[in-house]
Amino acid sequence: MYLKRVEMKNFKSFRQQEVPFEPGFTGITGPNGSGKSNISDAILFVLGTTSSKQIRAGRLADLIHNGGANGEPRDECKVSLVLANEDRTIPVDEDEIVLTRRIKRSPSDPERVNSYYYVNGDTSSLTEFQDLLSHARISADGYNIVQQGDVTRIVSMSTTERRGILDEIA
Amino acid sequence: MYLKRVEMKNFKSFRQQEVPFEPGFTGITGPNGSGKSNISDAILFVLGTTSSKQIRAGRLADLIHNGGANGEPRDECKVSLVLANEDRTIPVDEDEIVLTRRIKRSPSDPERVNSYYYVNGDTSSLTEFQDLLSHARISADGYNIVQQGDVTRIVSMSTTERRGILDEIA
Amino acid sequence: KKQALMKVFDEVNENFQAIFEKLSGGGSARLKLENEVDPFEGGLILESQPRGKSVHRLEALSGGEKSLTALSFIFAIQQYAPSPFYVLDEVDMFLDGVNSELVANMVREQADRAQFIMVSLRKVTLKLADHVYGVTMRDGITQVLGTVDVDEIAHEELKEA
Amino acid sequence: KKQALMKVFDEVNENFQAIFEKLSGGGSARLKLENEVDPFEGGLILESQPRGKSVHRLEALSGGEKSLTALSFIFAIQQYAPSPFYVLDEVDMFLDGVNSELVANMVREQADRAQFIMVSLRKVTLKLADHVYGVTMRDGITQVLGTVDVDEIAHEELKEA
Ligand SMILES: Nc1ncnc2c1ncn2[C@@H]1O[C@H](COP(=O)(O)OP(=O)(O)OP(=O)(O)O)[C@@H](O)[C@H]1O
Ligand SMILES: Nc1ncnc2c1ncn2[C@@H]1O[C@H](COP(=O)(O)OP(=O)(O)OP(=O)(O)O)[C@@H](O)[C@H]1O
Ligand SMILES: [Mg+2]
Ligand SMILES: [Mg+2]
Repeated sequence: MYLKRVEMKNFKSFRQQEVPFEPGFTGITGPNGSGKSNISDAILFVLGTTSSKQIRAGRLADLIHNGGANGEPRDECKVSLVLANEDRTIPVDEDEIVLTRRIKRSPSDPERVNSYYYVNGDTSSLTEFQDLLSHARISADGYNIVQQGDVTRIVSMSTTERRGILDEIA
Repeated sequence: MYLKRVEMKNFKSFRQQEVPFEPGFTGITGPNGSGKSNISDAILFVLGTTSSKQIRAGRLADLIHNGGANGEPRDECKVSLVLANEDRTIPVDEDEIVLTRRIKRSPSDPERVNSYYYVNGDTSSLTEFQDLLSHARISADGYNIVQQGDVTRIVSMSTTERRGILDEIA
Repeated sequence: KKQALMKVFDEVNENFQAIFEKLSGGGSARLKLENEVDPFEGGLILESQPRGKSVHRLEALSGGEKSLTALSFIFAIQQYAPSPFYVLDEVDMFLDGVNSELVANMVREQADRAQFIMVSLRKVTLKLADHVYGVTMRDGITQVLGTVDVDEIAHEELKEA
Repeated sequence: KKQALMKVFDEVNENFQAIFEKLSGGGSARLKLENEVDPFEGGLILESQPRGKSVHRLEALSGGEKSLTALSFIFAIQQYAPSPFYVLDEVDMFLDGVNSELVANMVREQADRAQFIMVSLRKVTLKLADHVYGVTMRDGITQVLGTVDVDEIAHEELKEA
């Protein structure tokens, strides 16, 4: 299994962007503030992070593209992760698993959003996502996604918090 | 006024080392763990920092050179800062002000140390150091010494702590 | 419950020692529980001894040595519970050229078994990647450029070593 | 007491705006008090707007943008209460090549009025210094080498840009 593609629509600084990935070692580089960490935030967003702090947003609504310098702020955003599943690591009989998360500003209160989850186009839920991903040991809280600053956080956390990392794996 | 020289004896990873400085812009470089930040710790040590955490030591006794790979652990260490005072920024009628701080393991309890302060060779005290240095607006707590990690600390401190920085200057 | 934790502790500790030795060119490291009898009463200490130095707790090390120790711990956890892909965002930021290259080499080796996506500003790291994407921002919108040649990227963009 | 704080706030704010504009190549920034009526009841917010983007609070910016904002704040305080010498320890760690050069240029300019001692692993920074000292460690003992020529230092030691 590997991550084949990330598709972003109006997520943070992205308008409409697909990023294909190959197996092996891929590097991403660019100036400060250009949007590199936003790609890892997009991945965490789909993996089902429920903490907006983890993806550097005050509220989930802050993840929706604000229009940039010349455009209009948007009402919704969505991100899809395409996982290559030829080896059936995830027990679904498909060569590709497409996990999509969409958030839309709630009509009654624009600060709040409603979250929608899809697996290969069919309506799903956060718990189904987490269940499918657990077969591949992929999770928003594990250490397979090391965000900018995590190394420093490990250094400065208390010894009890550090033991807590082992508790979670046990 | 400028910092003319730092003289270290058995301070952290230094045995006997003098580092001369010129006015203008001096760079210091070298591999990880080679002792670059220990130079800035030596300066803070003399400026009278009372918090051992600020110079990355559990106790003041940890500042005394531990002997390295082949040597004997020492009993005392001292650091002198030589300030060029031709412009009499510090109201003492000398062209050079030499501030020396020495710590020596206490004979009764090796984990504790006794601190000694000297100005141009004469016995002095921490309060006299702070009084002389205040004429030059030099202090261990100001932002003229920006330690490794201070930039990150400013970013992650609370808004109240950040205001506290302005309170101290006022 | 204690048994489960001790099993994880022992395996992660073994990984941690092997990885730190490799990343520090011969240093040694280990995990320590503050309370061996009842681990849930105490915390977890990372101890490492860079080559040619005496053992230090994490707090007494230099910025680069601390981050190499923390990174070894992260890799040790990843090895315990392997995943098909990993994202590493500027984990080489505190490291000098030599240590960055050691980390990049380790990622290169691991990339035969799992997919690694690494955000970095260091040329010494990007040189080892199979593909490199350039990212820029124009009018507040991020553009991802296809594969770029690391040697082409102008000096001022990348940290050469 | 409030008057003294407001005087410091106004001056540091002015410095902060001018310095951030210079360090970010045209962005704008400002300090904000959470409670303008009674400043001691609230905290201090750093707001900055990199060139071509909308205003963000510090938390929403990228790693490099945050550190450029924090660095501008430090320089703004230094300008308010000038000192004869400054020590800066790897303050350019999070910055890309372009931003590092802007910071190094600012230090270069300030070095006519005060002494700056800067620890850095970046070639783009060290190139602008009057003198550069190399530091190494052998058998656990630090040796400070005299002036080194930045171009001589082997690639793997320094971050080129
Ligand atoms: N909802 C949003 N709409 C538009 N832009 C946004 C939104 N949220 C964040 N951004 C932009 O994303 C930028 C941050 O991008 P990111 O953190 O990915 O940068 P980076 O490439 O990782 O930089 P660094 O090298 O400094 O870490 C911010 O400057 C902000 O302008
Ligand atoms: N009392 C002591 N005796 C001997 N060595 C010590 C003592 N205290 C600290 N050290 C050594 O100093 C080293 C740290 O040096 P320092 O923090 O100055 O490195 P640095 O050059 O700043 O590295 P980096 O680039 O990673 O920040 C530690 O590895 C430790 O071995
Ligand atoms: Mg980033
Ligand atoms: Mg250091």
